Amino acid sequence: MNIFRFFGDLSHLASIFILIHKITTTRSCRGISFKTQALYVTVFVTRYLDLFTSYVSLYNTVMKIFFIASSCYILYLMRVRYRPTNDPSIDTFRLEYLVGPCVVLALIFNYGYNPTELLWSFSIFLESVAILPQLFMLQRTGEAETITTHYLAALGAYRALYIPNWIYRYFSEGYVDPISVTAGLVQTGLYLDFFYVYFTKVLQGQKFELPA
Amino acid sequence: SHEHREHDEL
Repeated sequence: MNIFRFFGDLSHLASIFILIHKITTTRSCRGISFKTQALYVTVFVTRYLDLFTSYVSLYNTVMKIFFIASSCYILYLMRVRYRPTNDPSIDTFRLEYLVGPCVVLALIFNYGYNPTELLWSFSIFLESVAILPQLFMLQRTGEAETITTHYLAALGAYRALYIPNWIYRYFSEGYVDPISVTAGLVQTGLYLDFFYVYFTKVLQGQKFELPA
Repeated sequence: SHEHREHDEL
């Protein structure tokens, strides 16, 4: 554990609290992609199956349980409690274009041909693209509520902080996980456009609006 | 080898 990873994980936690806060205070999940949230549940469930097989630390266990539980809670909020505010007609990204290639990549790149490792690898690849339906929706509508952009910024910061974490681990432990690093760099790259608008508009007090 | 390694990152 180093400060980059720790603050990365805190940023991830913050993003989830911001999202739940947005949905419950506005009593609306407008602007949030259900598909992206469903992908995150898939990511957490497939990756954290090792909860039952290997123990790393109390921190690790508590965080895993929190991520699974909170992502399921968000799906409940979107599908049940605030269902009328969820508009599937603008959440049109085709999931098979994401899930299919991730299955293939996991079968090619993994650390062992057993269910746990294959699902772990699948979850890493899937997480790297899980934000795409959300970004696609943002692109389509061309605008976002400020609170939604804070959610995305916290999520992007979490990914960005994992990069110095890997650099630190490479020098301090000689540890490199090529699958995590490659998928992580791709994932962080997907946020670059968003971050540009976030820094130049939202943090200057303007509304998040994309040029027409 | 990466076999039997633990995935300690979240």
